[in-house]
Amino acid sequence: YEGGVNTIKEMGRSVHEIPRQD
Amino acid sequence: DSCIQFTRHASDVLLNLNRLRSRDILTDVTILVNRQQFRAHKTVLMACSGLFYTIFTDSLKCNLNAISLDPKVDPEGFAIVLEFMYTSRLTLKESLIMAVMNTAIYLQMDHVVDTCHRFIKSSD
Repeated sequence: YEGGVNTIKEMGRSVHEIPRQD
Repeated sequence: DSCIQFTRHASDVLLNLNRLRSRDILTDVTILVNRQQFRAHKTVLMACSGLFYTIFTDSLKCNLNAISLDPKVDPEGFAIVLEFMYTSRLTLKESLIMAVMNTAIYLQMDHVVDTCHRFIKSSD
């Protein structure tokens, strides 16, 4: 319990990946 | 030859970016969601959202300093998703999870959408 709420750890990718170039 | 990896670096840098946001230092855009306004850094928004990446890589729009979102977006949902961008923590209150998920869909944040889907299914 982190900060009093039930914290679920998500190990997967969180955001998109910006391409090296468009 | 050696290489030292500071394992806390990503979270320490993100915490500092969030401090800059809360002190309005070098924020360069205002996001208008219905009648609420949110100051943020374009680079952080682009790094997290496909929609903002598309907007701010468009040469015609990248210099805008205010962006109005579709009125269907819930300001509370947006506030939670913006907080996630700057903290890695997504607050999921029962009453707001749909607003959060719909905001993530609108902002083209697929990984957050998938995680919300799984969370909803698991709590059903």
